[in-house]
Amino acid sequence: TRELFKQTYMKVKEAFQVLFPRIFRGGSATLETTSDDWLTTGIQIKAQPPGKRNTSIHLLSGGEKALTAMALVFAMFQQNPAPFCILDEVDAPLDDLNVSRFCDLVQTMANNTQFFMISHNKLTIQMADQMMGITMQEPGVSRIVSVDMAQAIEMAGETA
Amino acid sequence: TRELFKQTYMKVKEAFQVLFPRIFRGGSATLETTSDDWLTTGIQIKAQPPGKRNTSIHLLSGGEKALTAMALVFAMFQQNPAPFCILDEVDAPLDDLNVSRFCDLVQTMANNTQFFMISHNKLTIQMADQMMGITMQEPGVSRIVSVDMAQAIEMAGETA
Amino acid sequence: MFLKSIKLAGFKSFVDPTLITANPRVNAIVGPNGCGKSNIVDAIRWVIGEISAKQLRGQSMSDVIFAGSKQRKPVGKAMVELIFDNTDARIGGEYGAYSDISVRREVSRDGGSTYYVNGVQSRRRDVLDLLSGTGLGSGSYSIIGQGTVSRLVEAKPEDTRAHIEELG
Amino acid sequence: MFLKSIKLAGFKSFVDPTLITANPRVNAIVGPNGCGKSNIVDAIRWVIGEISAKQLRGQSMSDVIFAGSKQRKPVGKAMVELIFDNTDARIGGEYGAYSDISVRREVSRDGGSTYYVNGVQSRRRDVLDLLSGTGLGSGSYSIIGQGTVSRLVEAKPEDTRAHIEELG
Ligand SMILES: Nc1ncnc2c1ncn2[C@@H]1O[C@H](COP(=O)(O)OP(=O)(O)OP(=O)(O)O)[C@@H](O)[C@H]1O
Ligand SMILES: Nc1ncnc2c1ncn2[C@@H]1O[C@H](COP(=O)(O)OP(=O)(O)OP(=O)(O)O)[C@@H](O)[C@H]1O
Ligand SMILES: [Mg+2]
Ligand SMILES: [Mg+2]
Repeated sequence: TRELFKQTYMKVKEAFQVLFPRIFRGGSATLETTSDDWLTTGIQIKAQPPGKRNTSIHLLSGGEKALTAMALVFAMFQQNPAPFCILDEVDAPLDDLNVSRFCDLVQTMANNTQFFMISHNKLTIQMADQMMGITMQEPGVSRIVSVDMAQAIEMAGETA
Repeated sequence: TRELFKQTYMKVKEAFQVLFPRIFRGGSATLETTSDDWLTTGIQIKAQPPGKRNTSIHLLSGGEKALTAMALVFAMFQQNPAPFCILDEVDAPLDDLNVSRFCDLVQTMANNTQFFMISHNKLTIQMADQMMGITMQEPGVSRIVSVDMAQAIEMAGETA
Repeated sequence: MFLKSIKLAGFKSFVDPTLITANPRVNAIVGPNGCGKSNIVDAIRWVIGEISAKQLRGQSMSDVIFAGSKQRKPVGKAMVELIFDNTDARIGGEYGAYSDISVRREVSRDGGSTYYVNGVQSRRRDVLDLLSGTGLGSGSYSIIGQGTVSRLVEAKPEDTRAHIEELG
Repeated sequence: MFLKSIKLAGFKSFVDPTLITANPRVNAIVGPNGCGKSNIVDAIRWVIGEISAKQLRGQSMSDVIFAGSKQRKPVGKAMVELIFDNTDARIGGEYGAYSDISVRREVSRDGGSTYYVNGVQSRRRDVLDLLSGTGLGSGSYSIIGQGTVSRLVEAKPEDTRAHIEELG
């Protein structure tokens, strides 16, 4: 329905406008409609990292796109928050400083939501309250071992 | 033309069959035609990491797919080798052991081909003969600085 | 409300019965390429009602059943069970009184899927209704699969609209 | 034969004239997210004849011209020049005698692109012909862009066939 969509859109837009500069430590982002017809309009994502002037979201870097996408994901998540959130290697394109900023955000959200982070990144692994190590000692057969921080960091590096 | 395609296909297939077990330290992979008509047949990629039995390439993990793809890329590259090869963050989904195996392969190929590797990964950076650091001290404006190993590793971690 | 534990047996590479106990806050799942981490994500998607094989990286729904390895034969069925801590009664209604709520799904090669809520056989519809109040299910942004994040930002405006519509 | 140096000016975030001297063997390009690493890859694709704006992450070919920052105005043109070491005479023909071969491309907002080989204005066709013997150009597998590797393996059989056809 037109009104429900408009309401949801306005809330996602507002949350996105707040989350983006928080993750990027500056800059701005928003959502825009592509037409006046609420029944059919498309939604355009606009994003400007700090100090940059952007013509199009496609010109952003791999890491900038990933971080912008996570700001949007969390803005949408907040409208219909599930008890848990699972993030499978979303930090892959991020440099270490952006990984730590992203982890700060997850830590804040973890006050209300349970998180499962799959990652090969030491910084991400280090911020977890609990680590589950998955191994394949026998080829093709997965097992779980609970691991401490040092073991987890080492496991993030071996090959099955 | 039918004959030229068949020739190229056979050579890529052979190179792929050799490269895959080399990168994976075992297992096997191949290419298969989907029909008997050389003019129209599709080409199917089959891959089995060591010890596993695979039903479909789509079930492989993110890292396994990336490594399989690089074996295919290099198999194709060898048929029409350019003077240089540019790889932009192809190591992003790989764990450290797979990164070092991938780097070994690049080192071997670097005897005949110049490489440009864009990476945030310390292992990849460490295997380079020369490191170029890109910075954005002034937001939105890129500069290059030549860096030594320690500086390069630190730069891989900051944010623009 | 949070996910207390995940049980898997015969599901993709988790052929042997496996119990994963989770922390209420931040859990990191680590391990080398191909060891089974994303398979756990598939398992969670599957047990809460996923019916698109493509979303599980398969071509048919039976692709989630352990297909064998060099040393082991395939098996005939797969099972995944989630146990939620519901002491905050976030799931209300007929299950509101339970402090633990279990959702289980089983599938065999020759049959379809069967769902169980607290051990009672249920329809997929019942599982979706049970969880929809909690923000889980299609259209929710609670499960972000490997390699899917960048396409959100590259999407066409009509697709971005569709994502937001599914939320409401 | 190898790439000796890359010059950029006004190209995307490389607004100031920049010289990159490369090692004949393995070069690592490092730096934080968004600092311009992939823009260098775009520059190389562009100077050897790319005409698809989408391949350069743009919507029009003028998207490669520096569009300004908070502190700087946009500029009116972009230039990229590659200098190849050709002492092994891998490029033969009329350029075979040169130990250095330079390929340059310029574009301005109101005009089209102009190509130069060793300083002599040339057509895009000439640049493609010059480099095609060396395995560079469309259909070659010498430039693997960010985020593109996994789709090679997920491709439909007809697309995989097309990739191999383009090689021959
Ligand atoms: N039905 C099945 N039976 C047996 N093994 C399977 C089945 N489906 C998938 N697998 C195996 O599971 C492995 C993939 O596991 P998964 O995707 O969970 O890895 P991962 O830990 O996420 O790795 P990465 O870090 O590379 O993403 C593959 O090697 C695949 O062959
Ligand atoms: N025409 C242009 N004018 C000015 N800046 C531009 C232009 N085109 C792209 N940019 C900027 O260049 C930046 C992207 O650079 P690039 O993709 O090279 O980053 P990167 O170093 O590869 O980062 P990552 O590690 O995240 O992949 C973006 O912030 C974008 O705004
Ligand atoms: Mg995975
Ligand atoms: Mg990049």
